[in-house]
Amino acid sequence: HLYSNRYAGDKVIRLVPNTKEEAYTLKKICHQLKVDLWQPSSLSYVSEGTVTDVHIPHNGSRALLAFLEEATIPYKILIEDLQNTLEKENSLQAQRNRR
Amino acid sequence: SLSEYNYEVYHSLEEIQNWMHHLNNTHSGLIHMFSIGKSYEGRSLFVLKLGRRSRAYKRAVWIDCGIHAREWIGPAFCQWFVKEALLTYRSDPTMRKMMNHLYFYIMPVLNVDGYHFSWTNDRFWRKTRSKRSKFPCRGVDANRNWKVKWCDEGASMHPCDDTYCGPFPESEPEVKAVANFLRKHKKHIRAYLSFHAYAQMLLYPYSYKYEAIPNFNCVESAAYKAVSVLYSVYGVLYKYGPASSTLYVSSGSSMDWAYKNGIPYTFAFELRDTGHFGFLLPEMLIKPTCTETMVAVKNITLHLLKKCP
Repeated sequence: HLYSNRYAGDKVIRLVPNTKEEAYTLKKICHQLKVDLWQPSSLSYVSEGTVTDVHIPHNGSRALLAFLEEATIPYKILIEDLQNTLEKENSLQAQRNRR
Repeated sequence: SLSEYNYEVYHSLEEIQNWMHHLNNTHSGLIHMFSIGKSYEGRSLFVLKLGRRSRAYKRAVWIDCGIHAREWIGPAFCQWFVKEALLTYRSDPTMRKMMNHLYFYIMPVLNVDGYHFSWTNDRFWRKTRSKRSKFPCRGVDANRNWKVKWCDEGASMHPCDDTYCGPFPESEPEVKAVANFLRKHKKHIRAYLSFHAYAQMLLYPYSYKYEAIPNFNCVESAAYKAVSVLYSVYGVLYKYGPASSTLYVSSGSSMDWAYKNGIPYTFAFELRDTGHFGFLLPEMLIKPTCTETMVAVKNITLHLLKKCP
């Protein structure tokens, strides 16, 4: 497995806080869960309306999704499983090379 | 050979450097490779000088890719640009004009240590790989380490943050090496272009403040035309504007520093996409992304040559 399978179960989630309060609590939980922020580059940029893409490790995704559901913060899962996405791309490349 | 190297896949640092060496040996009429220094981990910082050799004075354009390690489409574009220049120099009047009238300094991977680390350990690593003994975390954001409103808004003083500005400006040897080179050659470097991902934007100064640059008219016009021709290729929409209001405020960026240091036309591209794949842009999208971006870069270059003071 690529990268020793470290991204198995990791997700990339898009969040858009609607209010200042949502943005504040979102920043807090993202900081606690130590998410890898894809965009923007820093949590300090997150405010109401900010399109926020977070890479959340597999052991934190359940907690984050539960929080988002409870807080009714809209979200969309951009990548369901990062490891699968990486492996799929690698497999396509291997197929192209074989061809 | 040029035709055997696959420009539609992502390449490791070693492959890219081998490719640079190969072009240096086989295309000496248009390419000269040199090193501007060493990275934190001791790797050479290679730059390609691209353009028809001339004893006459020629202005130059600086292009760097891979400031942030995980943004792999950047280095892919830098390689694509070189490939296009070499392949179409004779057949494309626009490219011939560019190569004849200008030199292009291309740095395919600025953050070599980070890029290598993203290939071998952590695909989503962003920063450099420097380490200070008293801090537990590695790396500095190479786009927050330049001496322009350093470590102000949009940058972090915490070593473990992804936007860590570093212990002092130009603390990173990679940043220092590029800064030294640009300082030395600023009189004839006319434009600075830096390639990042992802957001689909064409940005110009300022990043660190909400204020219009003195030569706004020409820069804005160049950006507008560039995104228009980019859109005409595959219908992909790029936003454009000052980085502070189009993206977000950030201090210590290379684009702002280059502008402040006398390079009149500085841009940062945020390439595809807008989040569907993010940093994992599939290899099958390298070609369309680079094709449309190439058109935009050629357009900017010609605009600056012909229309701007």
